[in-house]
Formats: sequence, C-alpha cells, structure tokens
Amino acid sequence: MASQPTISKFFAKA
Amino acid sequence: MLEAKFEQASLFKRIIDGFKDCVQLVNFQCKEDGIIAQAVDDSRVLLVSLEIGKDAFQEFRCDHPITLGMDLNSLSKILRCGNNTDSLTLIADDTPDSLLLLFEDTKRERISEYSLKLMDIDADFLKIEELQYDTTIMMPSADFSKTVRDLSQLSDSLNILVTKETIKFVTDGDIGSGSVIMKPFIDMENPDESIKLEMEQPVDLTFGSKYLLDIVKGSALSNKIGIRLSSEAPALFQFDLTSGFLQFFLAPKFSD
Repeated sequence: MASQPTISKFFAKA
Repeated sequence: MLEAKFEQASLFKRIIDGFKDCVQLVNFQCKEDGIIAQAVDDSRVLLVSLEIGKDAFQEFRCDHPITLGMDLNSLSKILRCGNNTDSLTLIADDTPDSLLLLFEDTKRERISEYSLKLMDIDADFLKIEELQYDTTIMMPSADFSKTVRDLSQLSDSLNILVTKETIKFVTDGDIGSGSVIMKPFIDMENPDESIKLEMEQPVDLTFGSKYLLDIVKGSALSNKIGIRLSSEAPALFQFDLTSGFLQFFLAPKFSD
C-alpha cells in the first residue's frame, strides 16, 4: 500500500 | 477600488472551471499587478495556485490591495449567466461586502449586472518557493488529459515513469492494467503538439488518480501543460495564461 502525504508537509505558511 | 475587465467572460469562466471542482472557498487577492489566489482541497493533498497578471485583462485597476473571499459554486452560478463573448468587469470597493460582475454585449448594447456576496474565509496562505525538479515535461494538455482519464478508469493510482527518452504512464488495477508510452518529438508545423522532455534524473512516481482527474480540468485554459517532477517534492502541473498561470501541486504517494 502507498500513503498519500498532505501538501502542508512541503509548504510553510507565508 | 478594483475594476478588472476581461475582454471575454469565457477566460474567467475557464479559469474558475479549471479548479472549482477541487476547492470551494477561495480568497482572491487583488493587487496593482493582478489577482492571485491559492487554495488547498478538502483532503489537504492538492494545492491550487492561480495568478492572473494585469496584462491578461483588457483594463485593470486596483488602487489598494483587497481580498475577495468567494464560494466558487456561487461564483460559477453567476458566471453561467453571462455569454462567453460578453466582456466581464469585476468591480469592488476598497472594503467590499460584495463583488459586482458586469457582463456587456457591446454589439447588442445589452448589460447584465450581478452582485456576489463575499465571505470571510479563514485560510492559510502558503509560501511557494521555486523547487528543484528532476524532470520537466511540456506536452499537449489534451494528450495528458486523455491519458489520465483513460488510465484512471483502471485504478486509483497512476505511475509516471520518465527515463532519458521515454515518458511512461502506467496503471494496474483489479480489472486489469494499462500503459501509455510517449517519446519527445518536435512538431514544426504545430509547435503546441510537440512533447519536450528535460531530464536531470529518471523518476518513477505514483499519483492518486482522483487528484490527476481534478488537475486535467485545467486543460481548457491552455493547449499545453508543463509537468515538473521530483522524488523529493510535490509535482507541479502548470497551465499558462497569456499573463499568469494556474498551478497544481500534488505530492506523490509513498510506498509504506
């Protein structure tokens, strides 16, 4: 099975 | 005061149609050089980033930065009321409660006016930095769209594998499997039909079909799609406007 990471892991709040 | 006039309402319709099915509540930030927007889908997996540069408008004026919080379902209802060839002007004051949408059919001297109530939307604005990518593909958006739609029928995941000379889309599901292989080529007569590939390193990535199906809805905006892939960062799928772009960032699935 593969897991789907959320996008907030990669982008910090501006 | 914001006054932003699209020569044809169809452009704004296509922009909104390109991402309204994956995000609903969106803050549009209007500044003197254009309009930007950013939103993340409910599952927090897909990030949409929109930039409409002032040159994409027939006329553009924004004296003070303002944020227009809109429900895209409601906006779409109003956008459907105008004809594609009408001009569309978005008008808002400096502290707006509503956005005025003015459709004008100059040939028939017909003007339609709608007001959309704005919302206070509490959403984070993420900082999107230029990322390092292993591979960049430029290809016809219609080809990418068909490939995604075809292969997504078989599985909820789709693999994109890129080697020096080949772009391979692969799916493997309960009912069977499928693959589409493309090679870069230059079409001199129709440059938009070309497939360009710049590869620093081969990639083998798995994406959720559901999200790719959302992304290909942006295809109405541009004949071409730019795809930038990395094993370390979210993939970037980009449709260019005459001035600006619609970008989708999607992280690959990771094997457990």
